[in-house]
Amino acid sequence: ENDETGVMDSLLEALQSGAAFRERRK
Amino acid sequence: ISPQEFLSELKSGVMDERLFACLDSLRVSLTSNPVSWVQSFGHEGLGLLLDILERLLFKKQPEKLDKKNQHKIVQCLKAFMNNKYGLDRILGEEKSLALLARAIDPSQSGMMTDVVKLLSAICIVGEENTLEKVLEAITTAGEWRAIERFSPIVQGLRDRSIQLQVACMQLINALVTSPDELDFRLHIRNEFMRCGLKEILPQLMTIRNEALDIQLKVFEEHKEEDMMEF
Repeated sequence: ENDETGVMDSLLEALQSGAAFRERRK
Repeated sequence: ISPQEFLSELKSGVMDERLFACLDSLRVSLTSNPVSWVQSFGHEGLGLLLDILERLLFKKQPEKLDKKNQHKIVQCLKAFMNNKYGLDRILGEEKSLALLARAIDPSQSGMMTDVVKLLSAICIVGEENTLEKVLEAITTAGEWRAIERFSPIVQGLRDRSIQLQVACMQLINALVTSPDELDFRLHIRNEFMRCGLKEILPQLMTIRNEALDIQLKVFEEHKEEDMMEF
């Protein structure tokens, strides 16, 4: 898991699509 | 270029064009190398980057190149936290949040767009106390400028750059969505509304842009859900 890159890229994509907010509200 | 070479360059107090070239190259290295490289640099490098950013942000009369270097450091931090190690380091370093909040500067639209996006991601990924730390950092930055803490974010919504408008709306959603307690969510939303969001929302809704529409829809939906819960 520590070798994974793209963590921030995925987060920013999820914010842009609104998915991150839907996930947060669950 | 090895992490050690970057460290010694940054430690040497390099400035202006040479600092810009170093940071530009560092950003590429942080992006393209494995996490072990980032870890090797980060042990000492994160502190050095934050020290330089602090010096540039607190400069009384920053020149154009100082502002370019500020933005370049923000881009390096973004590349640095594109993995779990880097993200955890940034979340654990209170100075990093304080400086990112201080870099919310509507006069530097490009940098502000990046900073606001990073802070949104930090709010969403972190625990409840991360949100509190982000809010504390935003409050301190507001106090330093002697303005209302949310006013630079609302000002970003009035910018000509649609990317900045979308990013600011994202941060508002991240700040409003993150608290577990309804009272806290209502409080933050109301504070944004009082700070000028109420006036600007109808204007934003007339802009035809898919990314902005998504954020405005999220804002409205969550507002309605919270009102129902209330």
